[in-house]
Amino acid sequence: TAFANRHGKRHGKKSRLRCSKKPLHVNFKELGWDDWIIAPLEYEAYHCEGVCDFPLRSHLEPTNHAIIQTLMNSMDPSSTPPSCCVPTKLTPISILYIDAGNNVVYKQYEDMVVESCGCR
Amino acid sequence: FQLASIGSSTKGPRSRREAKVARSPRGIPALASHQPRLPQEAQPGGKAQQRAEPHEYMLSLYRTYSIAEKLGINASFFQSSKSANTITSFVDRGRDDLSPAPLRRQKYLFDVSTLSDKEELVGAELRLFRKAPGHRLSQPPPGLSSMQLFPCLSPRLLDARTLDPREAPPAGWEVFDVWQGLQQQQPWKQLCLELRAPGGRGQQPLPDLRSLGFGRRGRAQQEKALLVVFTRSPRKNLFAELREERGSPREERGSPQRVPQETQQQFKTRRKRR
Repeated sequence: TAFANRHGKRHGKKSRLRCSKKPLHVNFKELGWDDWIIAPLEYEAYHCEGVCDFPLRSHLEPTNHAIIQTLMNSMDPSSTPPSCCVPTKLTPISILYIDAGNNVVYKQYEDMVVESCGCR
Repeated sequence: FQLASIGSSTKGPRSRREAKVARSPRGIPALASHQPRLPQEAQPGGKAQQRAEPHEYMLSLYRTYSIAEKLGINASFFQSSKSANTITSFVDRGRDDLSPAPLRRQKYLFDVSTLSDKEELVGAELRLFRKAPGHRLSQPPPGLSSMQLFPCLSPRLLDARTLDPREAPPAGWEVFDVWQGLQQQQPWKQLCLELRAPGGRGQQPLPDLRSLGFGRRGRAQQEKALLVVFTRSPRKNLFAELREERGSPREERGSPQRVPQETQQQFKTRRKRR
């Protein structure tokens, strides 16, 4: 049994990073894509990182399957891995680029930015 | 038209996502490719196609919709976007008739072969820059002039505008709806549109398109006619799109396929082990 301190954190056990959204700065120039992308040349995409361990918090919006898998993992870690920390909501960004015909194109690309992370 | 600009103070709740587009002193984002670059890069033959210069209209679209995204507004709801998620611009490839005779008809040519038939065409417009005459015409054509737009060699009217040549107009863009013209052109290769000046009301002489500000001579790249096509594309994987659009040797730059041989070998070994 771990005792919670006044901040709600557990003593005596190194707390592991819970599943959450972390920064991921994308620089198209560094990717070598600036020869076709006009704008933006960089943007914040974010990524999901951390563990989905028992008990799962509601803000992680776990699926029923993730709840079961997490429970199974907590009872017997060798039976199944914990559920995965993945993007649960993604949003688009606008990109202005040059296509194969050397025409300038505006396009809204779906699923380019992580809005929230969860356990699945 | 007014430019939308991304001000540094527009930090909405989603501003963390904003792109750091370098700014020019005039406050207009100095987009990296504003100047044609990469003259011979990755083109061993040496004959490089000059990189397209983004038209101010396209930059303006990008800025406006990017701001909307930051504010959490779906840009495809904008009336101007015609619910499209892709807007492609084609620059006029036509040339002026050099004869000194009055210009009664002007052709505009666009290579639209890159449009895919898998995309749903939701709108198309021809944007023609009408130059303000440097001096007032000594003998302007009397009455109103009707500008009519047709597909080349076709009597089917696509759109029309009425201009008063006696009024010195401010320079500006005339926008013609050419959706129907493009819709009936599939499969898309070349689109040829013709601006005709059929004359004013009554029996007045036919106006010269040059005197109305539609001549091509001395036009900057930004003033060339622009065909803007609005499409709704099915959701696609970014890499699938890259493969389609970057069918050149440059395709491999930065793509996931570009993996050192050593690493490829590691992948193979790992796959075998699995």
